[in-house]
This record gives sequence, C-alpha cells and structure tokens, in this order.
Amino acid sequence: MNIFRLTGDLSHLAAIIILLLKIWKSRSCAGISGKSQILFALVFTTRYLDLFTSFISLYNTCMKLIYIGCAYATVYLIYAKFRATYDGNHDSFRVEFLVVPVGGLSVLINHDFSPLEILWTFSIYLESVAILPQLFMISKTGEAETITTHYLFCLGLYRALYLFNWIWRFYFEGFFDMIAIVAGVVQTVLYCDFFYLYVTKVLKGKKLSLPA
Amino acid sequence: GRVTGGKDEL
Repeated sequence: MNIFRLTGDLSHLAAIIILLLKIWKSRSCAGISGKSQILFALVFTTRYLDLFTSFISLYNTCMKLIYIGCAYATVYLIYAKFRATYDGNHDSFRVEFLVVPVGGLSVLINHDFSPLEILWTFSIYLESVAILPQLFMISKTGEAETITTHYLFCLGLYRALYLFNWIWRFYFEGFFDMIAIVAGVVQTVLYCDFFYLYVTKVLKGKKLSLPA
Repeated sequence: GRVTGGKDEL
C-alpha cells in the first residue's frame, strides 16, 4: 500500500458516495447514465469473485464489499426507486458494442485461462470503457450538473492515481500487471477531455455545458 | 510479481 494507491481508492469511494448522495438527496437520477452504472455493477461483480476464494486483508474485503454494495444500491435507485426521473431517451449508448468485444478480448488476452482469471480480466477491460455511456449522454444533452462533474472527476482521478501506484510498485516492488496497466491508461485517457473541461469551466464556477 | 489469483488491488 502506498499513498497513490490509498488516495486512489479513497477517490473511487468518494465518487461512488457522491453519486449515491446526489441521487438520494435530489430524489432524482436525471443526467445519470443507468447503463454506465449497470456496467460498473457488472465490473465489481466479476472482479471481486476472489472474495470467495482468498482473503487478502480486512481493508481489501471491506472495500470490495462496499464497492459492490454501493454499485447495486445505485442501480436500484436509478431503475426502481427513482425510475420516473431516469432519462432513458438520452441514455442510448449501445452497451453490447462494449460488452461483446470486451468479453472476446478477455478470453483471448489474459494471464491465465481459468474462469476466475478471465472474469477478472473482463472486469478490468470493461471498467476502462464503462463510463462511455455516461460521457455519451453528456455529449448528447450538451450539459451536466456540477455535482455530476465532481463525481466524474473523482472517478477519473482514481484511475490516474492508480497509474502512479503502478509506477511506484514497479520501482519499489518489481511488481507490474500489464493487463491492468494498459487498461488503466486507456481508462484515464478517456477522461482527459473531461478533465480539461472540469478545470477550465467547473473549477471556475461555471456550469459544464458543451458548445452546440 | 504474481498477478493471478486473489488480487490485493481494487
């Protein structure tokens, strides 16, 4: 555990909590892509199956359970409790164009051809692109609530911090996981355009709206 | 480092 890893995890946790609280407090999931949230629930489910097979640490187990629990709670709020506020017409990204290629790739390129390892690889690849329905939705409506941009910033920051964590681990522990690193780079790059808008607009007190 | 099996990263 190093500082980048810890702050990355906390940033990820902050993102998840911000989104849950935003929906709960406003009693609305307007502007939130339910498809991205389903993909994240799928990511955590397929990644944390090792909860059943190995114990790493209390921290590890607790965080995995919190992430999974919050992911399903978010999906529940969007598709059940506050379904009336869900903006399905704008959430029109075709997720099969992500899930099918990612599934194929995880079978082809993995560390070990075993069910658990393939599912873990699937989750890593899927996470890298799971935000696309949300970004697509924002590009379609041309705007995002400020609280939604804070969520996206924390979520993007988390994987960027993990990149520094992997550099750290490579130098000090000789550890590297090429699948996680390549997918993590892809994931972080997808947020770059958003990071730019966040810094130049949201941090200066303006609402995030895209030019027509 | 070992990368398969239980993962310590989240």
